[in-house]
Amino acid sequence: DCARVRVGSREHESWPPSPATPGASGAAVRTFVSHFAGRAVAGHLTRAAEPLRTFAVLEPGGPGGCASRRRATVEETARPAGCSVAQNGGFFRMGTGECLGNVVSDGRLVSSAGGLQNAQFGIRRDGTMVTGYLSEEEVLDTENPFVQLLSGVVWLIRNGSVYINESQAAECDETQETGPFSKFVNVISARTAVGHDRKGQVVLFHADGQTEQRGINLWEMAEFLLKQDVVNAINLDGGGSATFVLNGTLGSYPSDHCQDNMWRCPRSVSTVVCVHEPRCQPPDCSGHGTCVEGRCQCTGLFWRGAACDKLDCGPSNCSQHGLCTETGCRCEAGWTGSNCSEACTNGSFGEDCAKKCQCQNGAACDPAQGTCTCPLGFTGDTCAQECPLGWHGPGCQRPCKCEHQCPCDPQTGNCNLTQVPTLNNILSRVKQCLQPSEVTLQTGEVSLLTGTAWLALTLALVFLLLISTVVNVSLLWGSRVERSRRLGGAYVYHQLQEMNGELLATEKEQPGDAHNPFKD
Amino acid sequence: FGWGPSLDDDLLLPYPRLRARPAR
Repeated sequence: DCARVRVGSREHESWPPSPATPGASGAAVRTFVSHFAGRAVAGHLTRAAEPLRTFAVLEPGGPGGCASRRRATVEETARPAGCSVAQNGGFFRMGTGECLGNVVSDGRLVSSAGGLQNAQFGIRRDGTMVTGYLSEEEVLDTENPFVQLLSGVVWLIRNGSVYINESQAAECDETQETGPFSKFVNVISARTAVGHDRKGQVVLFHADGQTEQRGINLWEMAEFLLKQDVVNAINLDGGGSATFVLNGTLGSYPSDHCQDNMWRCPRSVSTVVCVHEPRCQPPDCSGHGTCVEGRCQCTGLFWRGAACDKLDCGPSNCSQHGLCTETGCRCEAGWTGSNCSEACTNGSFGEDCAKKCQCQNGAACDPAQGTCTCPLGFTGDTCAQECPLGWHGPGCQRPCKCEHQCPCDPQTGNCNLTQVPTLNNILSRVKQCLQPSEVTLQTGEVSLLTGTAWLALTLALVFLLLISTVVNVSLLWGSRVERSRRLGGAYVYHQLQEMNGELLATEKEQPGDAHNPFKD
Repeated sequence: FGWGPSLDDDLLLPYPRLRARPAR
């Protein structure tokens, strides 16, 4: 019947978790018989420390009770759940058993009120206790979700003050004093409430009564709770639903009659609020531990936290080079060591430096991927190849800039190659690019080659010259003689020889005379 | 404790059962 608020934030109080009180365990139950306006009323007040681990909202008859609109007595629900103390919880539709309002039980969102503005009480995952009004968005928060939550009607005490009038305005649209809501607030009856005190303990309140005959109204309940140092509290279902169960056994005087109206019978209700021995939150210690006396004892060396849901590899936190896992630091590729503080060395790379580098020619090996950074003049995945002709520089990415596309030094890129014609290709006009030494050599060769050739050529020419000179001289001389003979003029008298074959006496050989054909 | 079901005869309801007012 009230306004729906889907988004945004509504009026509520958040009470941060109190530091764990060592040794505190379970519920402290007080029984009272007090007088309210001259009426004696009996009831119970229960306190429990560490509510995140000791307080729970339960579905009727166990998980799935709301979905199947089940109703069960508080005992039937409390016993199997091991509750030390249990009371009826939220409101429900009498005809159908539908759970009304928001219900979160042990971290499970069981039902949502769709933003209907009634009083809420819950505990978030971090232990914060929330009392008041919540939008649907706040109920469904996933950042710090509710692990326990239920709805009541009327926010009794807000931050240590009675808040009933404000609730009436927020939770109902009736204004007249005599409407049902107002009657609901002012009639005496059996009552129950849930809240927390200044020490951060969850507080359960129950008072016996019967509508319009016994019991207390909401104002009297609020005053009683204020005196008990309760800071925030909401009103839960009352009348015939009010039930108090201690260690699984009925501990109050319900007002509903049994079939035999001689007797009183506890009503089958919907949700139940339960205080139990400190339990681990979550009960299974996030699957990484065992619950011993309500405390999670984490398995493995690295699970930490009350819920064993945090991994802790030590202050170094894997030196920022790894991920903390349940088996310790899992190092990023390129790092090793228990804290991932050691980089891969001597030619190894990858996860845990398990792989061997393949780089050659002094190439640097990337410790993470094993990729090779080639030195100048080399290329290829493992830097095993020299730069192809015409390329140089890192990774042989730069083309040589030499004339006639001559190659250059693969490392420096210097064009220390020059064009030289070689003898055997002078004619062919082919140019060849040579190394400096080669060039020198070739040049030398060439020059040598040329020198020898020239020498040979020269000698040959000289020889030819000589020959021709001699020939020319002889010819010249010959011709002179001829000419002189034919030309008259001075002549030579040459005595003829004996005719008939006898030599003249003068003609007999003189010793030592070269036979000289020519004689004066 | 075979006390059987209660008669649900002590009803304390904040809102009237019959008139379901439209949500504001």
